[in-house]
Amino acid sequence: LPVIPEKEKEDMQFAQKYLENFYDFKEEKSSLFKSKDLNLMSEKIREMQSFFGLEVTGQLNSQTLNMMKQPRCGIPDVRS
Amino acid sequence: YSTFPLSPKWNKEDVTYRILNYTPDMLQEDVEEAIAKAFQLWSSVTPLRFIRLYSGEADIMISFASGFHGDFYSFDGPGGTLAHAYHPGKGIGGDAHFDEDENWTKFTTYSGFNLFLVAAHELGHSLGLGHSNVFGALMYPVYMGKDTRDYRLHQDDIDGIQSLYGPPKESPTKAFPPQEPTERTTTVAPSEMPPHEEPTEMTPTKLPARPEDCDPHLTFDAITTLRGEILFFKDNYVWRKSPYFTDIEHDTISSFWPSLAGGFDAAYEVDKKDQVMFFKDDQYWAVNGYNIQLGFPKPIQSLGFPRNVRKIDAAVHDQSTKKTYFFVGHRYWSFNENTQSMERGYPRKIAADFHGIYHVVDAALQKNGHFYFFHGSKQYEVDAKTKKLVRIMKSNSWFDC
Repeated sequence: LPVIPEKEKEDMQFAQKYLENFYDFKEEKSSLFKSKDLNLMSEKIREMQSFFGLEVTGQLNSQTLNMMKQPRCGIPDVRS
Repeated sequence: YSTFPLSPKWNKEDVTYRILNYTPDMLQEDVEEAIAKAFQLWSSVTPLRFIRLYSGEADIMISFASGFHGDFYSFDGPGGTLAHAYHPGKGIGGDAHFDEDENWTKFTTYSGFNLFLVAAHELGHSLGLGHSNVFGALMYPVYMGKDTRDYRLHQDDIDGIQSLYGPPKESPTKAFPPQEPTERTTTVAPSEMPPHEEPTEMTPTKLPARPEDCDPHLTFDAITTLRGEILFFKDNYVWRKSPYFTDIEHDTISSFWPSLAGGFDAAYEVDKKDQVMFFKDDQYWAVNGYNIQLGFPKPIQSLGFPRNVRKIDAAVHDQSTKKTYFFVGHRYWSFNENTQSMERGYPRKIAADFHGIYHVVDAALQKNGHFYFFHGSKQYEVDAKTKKLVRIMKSNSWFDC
């Protein structure tokens, strides 16, 4: 499994919180496999990138992270 | 654009709102103006009217709070989430909350968030809109610090809200001209509202069909100038004659001033203050463009009328002498706008001072150095200096019939 440096871990946690708040991302508590969560999160990143018209990569790149850090409304962009 | 699941919306045209508290970042009147202008954006493209309540439960309760504030969506300190609002419904439905940890401002600067812009976005949610992925739309989820002067909704926002409520009954296609760039005088300080007297909102008046522009029997309730334009009022209808566009525009009072209902008795403009006064029964309102000034309505007695005067027929302000003439029956008062007091020796007979004006005055206007007194379907042009009758015309001569 990839070893994530400290800064990236912070960014990942920030992104996860963002996706939970605004893109209905739910971390599967029971998941044994980290990779399953990462796939689901990647899917949600893709959804967010598509919403904002960013390049859809599913990766938490700087452009995506920067958009996540913009001041915004608290209402979700997508609903379950 | 998007709406919430099952597209909840208000099933009525009169939606009430109440401002529960204020951010210390701004003057209270600036908060009220920002919110009123935010509502005005939406009322100008829908049939909705927004009426402010000062107590009790309103449909849309507006408040500032930080961190945890009693719902499931706590705020997160400076930056990040700025505000949120709930879709139409009972209880918390429609309510809008603003994060007090942000720095709120009425300007468009980098040192704070413009309350008008954020409020307009959140009120979109209060009316049933979700987020839009159209960059530049008001309902785009990310804050965009745009210039708010003459701010206009994006077509996507209009399409979205009209998918819920439809277009306004009569849609004003052009905004009022901005105020002339003269030095802005301070707003009239709001007088203390007597404690027992709840500030009331106008009650909407039934809406008969709009008469034809060139109806030979057309009469008006009130007429005034406004920033170089002329507004003719009848019931809730407005005819707008402007040097900025050729045709007569057809609007409603509620599309300019959502919380004012039709049936004005009189109106006049004090152009030096960029102020228009509206009279209905024994109350009057002062507006600057779209904004109703704080502390109104006020009783007409506060202008100096005796108790037995329950309403006025017409009013006109003489821009050269700074006197305002109020017409009641066959008499008139003269009000000094500089001293804000009635002049001695009034009321006087209208016919004694205005040659040829023997009737009650329905509406009055000053333009091009002349007064125009409207009675029934006629208007009497009088020289403002000599007060001599110049000619008599049809009341709708201004509409190029």
